Amino acid sequence: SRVLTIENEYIRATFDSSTGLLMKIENMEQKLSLPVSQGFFWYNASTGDKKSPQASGAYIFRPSRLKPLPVSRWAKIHLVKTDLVQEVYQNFSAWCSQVIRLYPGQRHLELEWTVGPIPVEEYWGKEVISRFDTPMKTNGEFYTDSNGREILKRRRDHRPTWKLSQTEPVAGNYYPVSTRIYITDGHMQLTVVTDRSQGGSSLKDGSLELMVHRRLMVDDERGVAEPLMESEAGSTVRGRHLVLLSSVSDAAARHRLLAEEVVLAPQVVLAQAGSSLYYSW
Amino acid sequence: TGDSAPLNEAMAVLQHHDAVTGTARQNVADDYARQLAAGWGPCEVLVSNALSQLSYYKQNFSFCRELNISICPVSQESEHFQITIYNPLGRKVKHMVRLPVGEGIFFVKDPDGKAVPNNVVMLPSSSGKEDQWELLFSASVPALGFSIYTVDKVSVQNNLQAISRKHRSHAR
Repeated sequence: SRVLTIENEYIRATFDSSTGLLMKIENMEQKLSLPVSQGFFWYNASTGDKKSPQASGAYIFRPSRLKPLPVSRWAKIHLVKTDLVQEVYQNFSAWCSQVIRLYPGQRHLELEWTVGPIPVEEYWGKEVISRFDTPMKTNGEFYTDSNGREILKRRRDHRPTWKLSQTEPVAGNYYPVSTRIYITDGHMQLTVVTDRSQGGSSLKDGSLELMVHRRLMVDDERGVAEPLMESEAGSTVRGRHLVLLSSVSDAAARHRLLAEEVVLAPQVVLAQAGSSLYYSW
Repeated sequence: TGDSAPLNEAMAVLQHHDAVTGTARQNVADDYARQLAAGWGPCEVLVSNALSQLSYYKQNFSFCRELNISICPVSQESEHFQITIYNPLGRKVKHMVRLPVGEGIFFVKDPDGKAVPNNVVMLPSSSGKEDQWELLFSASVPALGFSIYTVDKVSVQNNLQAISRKHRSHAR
C-alpha cells in the first residue's frame, strides 16, 4: 500500500510508505485530522560572518543560514504490530533514527528519537532539530511554557514590552521549552510534550521545531574557552516527544496530565527471585 | 546504609553552576557526572530499604540505569524476576513496561497473581549486532504507591510438560 497506518481507539498516524515519513495524525475520538510532516534537520552553526564575529556556541545559538538542511528526505522503515504496541522504526541516517509508537488506550503519539554521534568530519558545527510542518494557520503565534508553570504566548519577531528590531531571524525566535510547546488555529491544537528542557520555535505558520542535539567546532567566547564539542566519537542522545492533537477546549487538560506523567514518571526496580521476610528492627 | 544527602549536594552543585547547559569545560562536566553517579549509589540503597520496609520482603534490588538503551542484565539473563513499579503521582497510572529480554515466551503475573497479557517484540537489529528482544506488558500502579509484577520465562520443556498434563487430565 502507498500508505501505512498505526492506530488505536483514539489516534491514527499515517505514513507515506515511499518516503517513510509521518504524513497525517487523526484524533478519531474528536474527529480531527491534521496533515503533519515530521523530520529531522540541522542548522549549520555560524563561525562568525560580516555582520558579526559571534560564533554559535554553548551560550549562543546562531545558525549561518535561515534554512536548515534535512538529515534525510526519506527514512528506511520497519513496522511492528502486536496486541500491545504498534510502532514504526524510521532510520534517517547512520546517526539519526526514531520510533513512532502507539499503545492501546493512549491519547498521544510517542516519538522516541535517537540522535548522534553528530558527524563533524567536514568541520561544520551542526544543531539538529525535529520539525513538524502542518497547514495550520497560526498567525505567527505559538506557545511555550515557562519552567513548567505558566504557558506564554510567543509571537514571531515580536516582544510584548518593546519594539523589537530582529537581527537573528532564527535564534531570535527560539524560546525555552521546559515541558511543552504548542500551536493552534483556534479550532485544533498540536502540542508536543518534551521529556527534558529544550529550545523550540515556530519559524513559519503551522510549523513547530525543537532542538534535540548540537555539536559545535568553535567556542562562542563567553568564558568557557572550549567549543561544545564532545571528545572522541561524540555522544548519542535519546529522548521522547509526546504529540497530542486535540480540540482547543480539550487540549489544556490533556497536556497538563500528560506532562505530569512525564515529569513524575513511574520508577522501575528489578529483583531476582529469592526474598526473605523483612523485619524493621 | 541508604543516604540521599550526597545526591542532594551533587544536585545543588550542578544547579548552582548551571551545569545542564553545556557551559562548562569538559573536565568540569565530567566531574559533574562523577558527582551525580556517586550520589545516586546511596540513593539506590535508600529506595531498596524503603521498598523492603513497605513490602515486608528483603530482596536484592537492581536498578537498570541503561534501560533507555535496552540494557538490563537482570531481565536479560534471569528466568524468573520481579518488577517493582513505584508511582510518585497522586493518581493511579497505567504504565507500559518495556524490558530487554532473551528470545522466548514469558508468563507475567500481576500483584494478585493473575496472568497479564504480554508481547515480546524484536527490535530491528543494526548491522553487526545480535537480535534484541523486548518484553512488553501494561502495569497498573496505585497513587503514591507501588505494584509488584513477576515474570517467568517459559522454557520449551516446561511448556511441553504442561501440554502433556493438560492432555492427561482431559483423557481422565
